[in-house]
Amino acid sequence: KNKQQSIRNFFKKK
Amino acid sequence: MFEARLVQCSMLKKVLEAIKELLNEATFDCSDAGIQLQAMDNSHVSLVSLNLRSDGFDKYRCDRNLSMGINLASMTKIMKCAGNDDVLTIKAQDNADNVMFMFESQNQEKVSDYDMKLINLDQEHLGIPETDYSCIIKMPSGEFARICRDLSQFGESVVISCTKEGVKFSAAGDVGAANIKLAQTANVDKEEEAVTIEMQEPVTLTFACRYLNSFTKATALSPQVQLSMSADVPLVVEYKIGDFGHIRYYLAPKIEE
Repeated sequence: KNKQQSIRNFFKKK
Repeated sequence: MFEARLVQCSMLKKVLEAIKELLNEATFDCSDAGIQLQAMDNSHVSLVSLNLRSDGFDKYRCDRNLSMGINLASMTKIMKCAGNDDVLTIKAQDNADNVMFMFESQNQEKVSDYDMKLINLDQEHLGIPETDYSCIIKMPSGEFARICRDLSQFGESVVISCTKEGVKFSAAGDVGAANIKLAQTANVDKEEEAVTIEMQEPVTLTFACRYLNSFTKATALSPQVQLSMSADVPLVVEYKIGDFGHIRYYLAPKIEE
């Protein structure tokens, strides 16, 4: 089963 | 004072089409350089980044940076009132709480204006790091849309696997399995029909079909789409917008649980 990651895991908050 | 004039307002209609399935509202950041938008979808799985350079517009003036929070359903209602060949002018005063859309017919015999309330959005800006991607695939945007549509019948996820030989899109589910392989085109008459692959390293990643399908709502903006992939980082799906710039969609990959 694949788990969906959040885009927030990759891009830092400015 | 902000004012932007666009002789062919169909471009903005297409941009709206390309974002309204993913986003309910968004902030349009206007500056001297142009109009930019960055927003995550509601589930924070994907991110939309739009860039329209000021020099693409027929007239552009932005005295002070302006952030316009816009309900996209409201903007869609207004843009539906425009003919595809109408000339569009967007106007807003500094610190305004509304924006005006004016549509003029080509012969200037019909002029309509629509005033729209702006909304306050608590926007979260993310920094997107510069990335050297292992694989960059360019292909006809219609082909990509077709592949996403076809594969979504078979499963929730699409596996995109890129090697020097070509790119493979796969899905599997209750019905069975589907695989679509595209090789680089040897020679094509038209550049926009080409499939090209620049590969440093082969990459295989898994993505949610639903989001890929939403991204393909941008197909009308460009005959070609570019997919950039590296292991363990978001996929970038980019559509160029003529003389203006681009719309990019970033999609977080799925991982084995």
